[in-house]
Amino acid sequence: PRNTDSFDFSRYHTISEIYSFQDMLVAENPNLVSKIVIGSSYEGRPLNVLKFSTGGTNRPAIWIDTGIHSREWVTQASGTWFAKKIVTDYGRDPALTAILNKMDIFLEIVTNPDGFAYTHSSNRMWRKTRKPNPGSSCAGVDPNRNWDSGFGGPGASSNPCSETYRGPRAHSESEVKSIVDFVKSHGNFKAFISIHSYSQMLLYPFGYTKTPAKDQAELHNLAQRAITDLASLYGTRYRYGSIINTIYQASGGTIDWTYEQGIKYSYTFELRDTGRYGFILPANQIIPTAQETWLALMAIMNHTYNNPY
Amino acid sequence: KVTFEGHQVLRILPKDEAQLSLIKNLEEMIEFQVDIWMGVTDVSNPVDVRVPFQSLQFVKIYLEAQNIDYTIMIEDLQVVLDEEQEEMEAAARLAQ
Repeated sequence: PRNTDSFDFSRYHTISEIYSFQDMLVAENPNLVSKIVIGSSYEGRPLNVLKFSTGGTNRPAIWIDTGIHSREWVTQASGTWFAKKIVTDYGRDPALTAILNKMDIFLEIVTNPDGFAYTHSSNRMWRKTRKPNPGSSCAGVDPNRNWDSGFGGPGASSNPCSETYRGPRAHSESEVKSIVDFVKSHGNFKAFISIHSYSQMLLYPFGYTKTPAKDQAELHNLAQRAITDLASLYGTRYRYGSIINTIYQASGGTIDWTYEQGIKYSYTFELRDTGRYGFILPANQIIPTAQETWLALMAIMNHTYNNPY
Repeated sequence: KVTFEGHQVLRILPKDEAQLSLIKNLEEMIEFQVDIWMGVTDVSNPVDVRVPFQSLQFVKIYLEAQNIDYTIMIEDLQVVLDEEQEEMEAAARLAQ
């Protein structure tokens, strides 16, 4: 497509199509969107983060990432739609305009590029990164078990052939370490939202311990509001709660680490589906999924904006 | 390219804690190469598992022997993947 208006959000795209979409969006909106490369993947692909900013320096910021598990294609597709939604709504939607007049939004659409390329070229079911594991015939680390938060505890595997292999040490994966370094150097993130699929849940810390997060009550109430907004569009029902109480124990998880860095509004989404298609969600559900998720994201971003800390 | 002819995705419906741990055991049986799509949580939530064709018979016997209920969520994964691929290629041709 020659511009992002003619980009087809209602179908799945390859990594190169998404990367060229990002470049088009930046070129079309030079005063709002820029692209930051926060590092590179094991196979040398750039880790692109879109920055949506109306000025200022080091403003309080919101982070959204999709595609950390590469086979969860509806998440990268939704992330692409979110990027266009932000530039379309800025200046039109009062709530988003107010947020962007005071805060920055960072969006990493293809958070695991090697894995994503591999799902297109070789194995549609691939979830992990693609770095070889010395001494094993199995490659890849689960990038959602590699964070330095409860790392190595129950809820991750030490077997390189497991889908939940945690890696040789915390932050061993460049796809993870790049975000860690970026978040630490920025130092002013106020919300961190990592988007997965499937099973329709909105989760907050912790996954590695039963100890409640100190902000549990606020996080729980905000999650309830967010999934209520989400359901208002198509009636999609979500469950919500802390990771360990709602699904299972998971150690080395993204939002446990971000929460322990002091980023209070740390959430994980599990988007559609309910158990008809699993990871192979039909493309005609991409836009409805992105639209309903956006309502929940706006609830979280609004709350973050209205409750500075 | 890895293909998934005959792979099925089973939606397993545990009745109690005992059945949950039996399903967990299944996850640990690396030789059957089951791929957990939606993991064990608690009794009220289903567990979705992709089972390679060569392990299907064993897994179904294992579940039925323990009286664990399951349904077949995806009959043949490769058929669904082929449809997804065809749709992507058709849309790309249209865009061209």
